Amino acid sequence: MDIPWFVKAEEKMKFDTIFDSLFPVGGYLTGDKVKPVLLNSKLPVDVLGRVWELSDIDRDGMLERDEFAVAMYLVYRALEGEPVPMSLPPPLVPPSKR
Amino acid sequence: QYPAGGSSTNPFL
Repeated sequence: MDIPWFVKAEEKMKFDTIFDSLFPVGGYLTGDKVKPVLLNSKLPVDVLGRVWELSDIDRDGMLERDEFAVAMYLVYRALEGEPVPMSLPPPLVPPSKR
Repeated sequence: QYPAGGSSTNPFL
């Protein structure tokens, strides 16, 4: 299955820039680095908790570049009024994680 | 979706 990723190239570049600005260690951002960024969105904490659940695909408590892009994508969509899904739709799973 | 017993890996829980 070769479904195009929901995160478009230009959006991914923007998310990558934010990712790099947070000083990832070994390609990963820990929860305490990502948390303030997501809280900045002013979304309710329970919504952000679900965003984290959906984007930390391997559940290691850290986000690598593609997982972070999923988190940011969900936050931006939520800010536009779209509900955060209860589970990650296949087109939103990064190609590197399928 | 949520691991049993809550998720210690989720900084928002």
